[in-house]
Amino acid sequence: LHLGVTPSVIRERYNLTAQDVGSGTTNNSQACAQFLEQYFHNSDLAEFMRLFGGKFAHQASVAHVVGKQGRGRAGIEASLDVEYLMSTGANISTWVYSNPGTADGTGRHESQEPFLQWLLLLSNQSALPYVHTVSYGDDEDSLSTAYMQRVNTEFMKAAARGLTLLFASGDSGAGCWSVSGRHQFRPSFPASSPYVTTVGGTSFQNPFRVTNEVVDYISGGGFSNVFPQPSYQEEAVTQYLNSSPHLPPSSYFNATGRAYPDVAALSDGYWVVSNNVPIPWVSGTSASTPVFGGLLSLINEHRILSGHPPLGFLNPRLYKQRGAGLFDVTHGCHESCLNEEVQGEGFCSGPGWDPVTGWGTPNFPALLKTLINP
Amino acid sequence: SYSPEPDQQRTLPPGWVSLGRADPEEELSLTFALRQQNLERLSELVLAVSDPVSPRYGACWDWGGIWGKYLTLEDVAELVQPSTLTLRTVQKWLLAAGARNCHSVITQDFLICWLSVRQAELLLSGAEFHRYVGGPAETHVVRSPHPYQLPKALAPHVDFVGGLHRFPPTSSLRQRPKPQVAEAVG
Repeated sequence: LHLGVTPSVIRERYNLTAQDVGSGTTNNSQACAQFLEQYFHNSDLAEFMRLFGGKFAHQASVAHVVGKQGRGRAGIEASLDVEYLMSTGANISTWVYSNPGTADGTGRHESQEPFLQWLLLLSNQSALPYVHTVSYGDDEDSLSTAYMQRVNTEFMKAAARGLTLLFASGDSGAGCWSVSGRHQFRPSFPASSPYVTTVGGTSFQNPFRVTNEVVDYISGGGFSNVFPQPSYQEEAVTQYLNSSPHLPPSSYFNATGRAYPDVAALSDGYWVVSNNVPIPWVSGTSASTPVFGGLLSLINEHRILSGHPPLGFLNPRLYKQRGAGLFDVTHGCHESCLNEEVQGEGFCSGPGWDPVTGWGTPNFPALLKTLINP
Repeated sequence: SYSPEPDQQRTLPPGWVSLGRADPEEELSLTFALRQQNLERLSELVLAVSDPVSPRYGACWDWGGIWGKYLTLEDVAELVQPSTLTLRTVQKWLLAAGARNCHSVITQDFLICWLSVRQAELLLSGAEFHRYVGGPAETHVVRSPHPYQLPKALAPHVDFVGGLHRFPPTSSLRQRPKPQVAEAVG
């Protein structure tokens, strides 16, 4: 029995033993980024680890903070990102990126866009962590094509360098909007970029037990209206579209678009410590993303200790291996348009890959076995 | 002139309030995304280092004397950096407009400059900067609710200008009510 998701619950579900932690002897590192002008406090992290980190070796402070850490209150998202990235990617050097305030009080406006500032950082630092988990997303239709295409190129630059970028798939299910009077699902970017790994969300079947996982109804997923389907996922997507018994009307989505998410992890019912207060039942795919990212950091740790290069851009290999090393999630559907036609239901999970939980959630020892060799 | 981002949403996100026109002498920083080169080649390299079916997957490569499976930032810079013509055209255009404290990144494909609101509105025709406050942290930003245009001569050299339309994102994390279960929980 448990009263919400803590590091022990996560480590039990994903089969992490007390030995599955960083060695502290490699140049391995990981990072989390959020752009909400939120700050995290090291004291929260220390308190979190004091409360929940007793059963595994861990670091109680971050190695590097990029961006001014304000003296303001800590934000739940910033606290959650760090606390769970350092619980699954335990004892691995961790960077935190958080954007400084936009007005520095001198009448000069950092009118920058925080996410753009992070991209510039990627283009200006030779030595960066291997894994980056990012909680940021916007509706595709609210962004210009020129902006999305250019950001997509920035992700290609990162992939060529062997960086692994993980983005939350979003918390609005398939999304919904009306185009010339007709409802359609609403894809999210950067989740829909073909050059990042997108992470969806699951819940426990019984919220108070460590059981199998089902879809968390908020888990973002669907098909891009901007980026065509990359060749690495064509077979998996075709298989889903040909076999799913619950497909929404085809007018709601673009079946030829980049489909996402690629993987998933628990996104429901987390304990977080923020401003020294333990807070229960926090939910969102910005929780599942650092969890999955920390596990990839652990796999990088083993690869580096074996003299292999880090994982890099994961998707081609992930789809090639057809989700080996992942728990397949086959129950549940995510939310979408509240209308007669689809009645609030978007896509549903199914065997193999699906546009709600991707290939599924990590089974660490099995995933390590499939990814440790180049 | 032409508009690099005709399809960028410019409506005010929920929770943001306009504080009126920005002071013409107020300073703001803008990010110019410069046109890159060799993107086809970049795409091939990404697949070569990431796709298990690629004959070069997992191999160690001699990247200009540095052995490794992946490119370094300097390799990427060498591949995608803007052409000399692009760099020169954009710098001349910005200097003529009075831009100051411009700085670039290692890959040279972004340029960040400080300008006064007056200079920025002259440089980016159609733009009109307003001050806004909003979001959970009462963030202050300067944005333009009107679309901007660039001289046609810049079309081959600039992808977009950042800092005009997109507002800081908001968190979608939620604290849900404690789940109820049929059986009593000890």
